[in-house]
Amino acid sequence: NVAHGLAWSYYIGYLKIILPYLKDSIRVFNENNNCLLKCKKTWKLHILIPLTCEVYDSLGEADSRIQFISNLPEVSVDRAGIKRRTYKHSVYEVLGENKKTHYCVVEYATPLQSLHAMSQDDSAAFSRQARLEQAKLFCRTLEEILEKSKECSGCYQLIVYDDSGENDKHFLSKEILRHLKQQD
Amino acid sequence: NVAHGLAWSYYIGYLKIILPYLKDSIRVFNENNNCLLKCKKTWKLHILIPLTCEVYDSLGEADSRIQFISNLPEVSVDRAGIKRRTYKHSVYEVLGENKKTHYCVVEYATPLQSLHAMSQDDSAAFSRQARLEQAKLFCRTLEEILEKSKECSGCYQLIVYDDSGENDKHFLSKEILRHLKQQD
Ligand SMILES: Nc1nc(=O)c2ncn([C@@H]3O[C@@H]4COP(=O)(O)O[C@H]5[C@@H](O)[C@H](n6cnc7c(N)ncnc76)O[C@@H]5COP(=O)(O)O[C@@H]3[C@@H]4O)c2[nH]1
Repeated sequence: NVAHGLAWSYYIGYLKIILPYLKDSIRVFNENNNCLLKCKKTWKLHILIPLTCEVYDSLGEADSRIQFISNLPEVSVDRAGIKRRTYKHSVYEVLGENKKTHYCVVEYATPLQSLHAMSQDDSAAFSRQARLEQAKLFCRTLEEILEKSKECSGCYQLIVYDDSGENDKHFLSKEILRHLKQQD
Repeated sequence: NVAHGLAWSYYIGYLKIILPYLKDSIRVFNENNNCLLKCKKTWKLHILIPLTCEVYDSLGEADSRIQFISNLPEVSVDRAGIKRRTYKHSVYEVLGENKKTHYCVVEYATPLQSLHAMSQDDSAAFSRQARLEQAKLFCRTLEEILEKSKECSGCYQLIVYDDSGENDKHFLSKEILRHLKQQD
């Protein structure tokens, strides 16, 4: 089951490594950026999981109300023969309906891009219907792993949404803000 | 099948992206490093695939005859919401039996680390026996994908080996050198 392996790889090769550094990275970022990320309850990695697996490389392309601000300080780790492999997250400004600006650390779950590409390549043997089931399996598996993980506790929020047939140009910013509000 | 998905993800999310930049990165590295990587036939990414999935984060720990020299210039790409995510490879010096030094770009296939961790976690539902079969499936799937890939043609060499029960402290350096010689 492809999605099961991708969820494990995403946890073992990424979240388990970087989430323990996140709050300190945000603290350093705030010292140098006028305490932009004020609310400590949002000191988390917000992980976008679109069930269509449609992942944009730039969030501004998905929704013009989302703007890149800056990257957090990098984390550097020797991994599998690569010396000082680096990991970073991006801070975004999200504009609300009332023109109020909110800031958060947000990114897509990258393995969904692999699921999408596999559903388009014949030899990967993967239909579009199977892709939706795999996206849901990815999400369920990731939730189960993260709930049991001490290293990651309180450091992430999954933002899962079905954007198929979505016509609202500002669907994503509204979805992110809805989740940020739930944390306040 | 976990390994099938990991091989596709490794190709789509990494090799397909970075291999096209490799020869230029090596060219720039050589200009700044006394043309250390002389032989153009070794201007490839040498990918270590231990069938035991035992991956060391530092190659020198696997074999003291392998020493880190320097990293190649980084490649920077906007990916899935991360601005300027960076990719790099490490250059190593490998000492031969005759004390002759060889240089190459080498690293482990990262997904094997996930396979290894999955076989140790009960909830991943993965035995050690299954892990060996998955490692072989990873290898076969990756070979098939890479043979059909125009982007990656001539840019890689897979170094597959069974190191279970291996007692030679310098097994890895010898294995790498054996493959480098085949290219001359
Ligand atoms: N050697 C090596 N150097 C790299 O820079 C690199 N980047 C990816 N990979 C491997 O390629 C495959 C596809 O990567 P993808 O990004 O889709 O999934 C990645 C991605 O979803 C997440 N992740 C890992 N590193 C980062 C990162 N720096 N930023 C964001 N996400 C990351 O966690 C997954 C597993 O990572 P790895 O377990 O390191 O192995 C990956 C994977 O097997 C790499 N391998």
